[in-house]
Amino acid sequence: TVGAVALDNDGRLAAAVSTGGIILKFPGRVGDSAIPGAGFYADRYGAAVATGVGETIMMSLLTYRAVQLIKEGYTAITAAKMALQFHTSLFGKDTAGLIIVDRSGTPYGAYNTQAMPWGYIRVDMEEPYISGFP
Amino acid sequence: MNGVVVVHAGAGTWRFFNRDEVTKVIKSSLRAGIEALKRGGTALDAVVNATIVLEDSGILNAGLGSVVDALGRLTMDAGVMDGYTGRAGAVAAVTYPKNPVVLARKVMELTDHIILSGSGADELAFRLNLPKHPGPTERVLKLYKEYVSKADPTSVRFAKNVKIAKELGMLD
Repeated sequence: TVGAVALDNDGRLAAAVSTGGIILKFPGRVGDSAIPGAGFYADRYGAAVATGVGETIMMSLLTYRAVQLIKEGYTAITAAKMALQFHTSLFGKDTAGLIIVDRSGTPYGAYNTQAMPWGYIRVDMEEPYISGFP
Repeated sequence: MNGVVVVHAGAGTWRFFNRDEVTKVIKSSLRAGIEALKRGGTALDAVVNATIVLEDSGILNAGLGSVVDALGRLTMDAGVMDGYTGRAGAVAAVTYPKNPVVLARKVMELTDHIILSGSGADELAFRLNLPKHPGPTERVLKLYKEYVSKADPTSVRFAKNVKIAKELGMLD
């Protein structure tokens, strides 16, 4: 699964996600990437995109949960960590990760898997920031 | 001017990938997103442009690099959401488009629906003249053959899937 979130100059937020799903999935299976609030979510407070085991992400509504936490006043970093912690408490480790950005432009990536390569770039940055490799 | 783009390449073990190759793709994706913003595009333009680069890389599990299902077929999912308008669009189990994220955006912008799935979504992609997916990569087909050859229900994560697929003769 891959995905992106962004904040533009007018303060608008957006999220996008795309995936081939899980190898050997049962034909017809739909994962979280097609479900708003699960694999992706954006409002005027934040935007988030998830990756991992779709069946768990759909049940925890991971991205909706993370953005709601921003709406409640948490930073993007804290919101991502709290949402993922809740997810992990339900489904265990090696199940999910997410990227997030809030309306102040704070980016973050959190995951309970061994790795989740992610990065961000701001308009005024020469080189992107990259993280999340094992 | 303000603006930020964040991307990810998928969560997992990442044991069998070339770090430099993946880093290069992530950087290209981020640059595609931020260039959209610099040109005056919206956050939605940025995330779609960034995701297209990831889909087109062929080395990540989306778009050209998508893995296959138990029958060895590609079925892809994608979604987009514009936080300013609160609108969303998504596609599920599509086989036709090279870039499912573009089709998801079309669902959001051109239809009254949020999710289109399967043949209906593929038909929309065809009628909109979106580029067609060329099929699974050699890397993915090799991976599929390896998985199928060792499809022991006791040794894989999705044991129930493999068990029922074998019982129904779906793993050849």
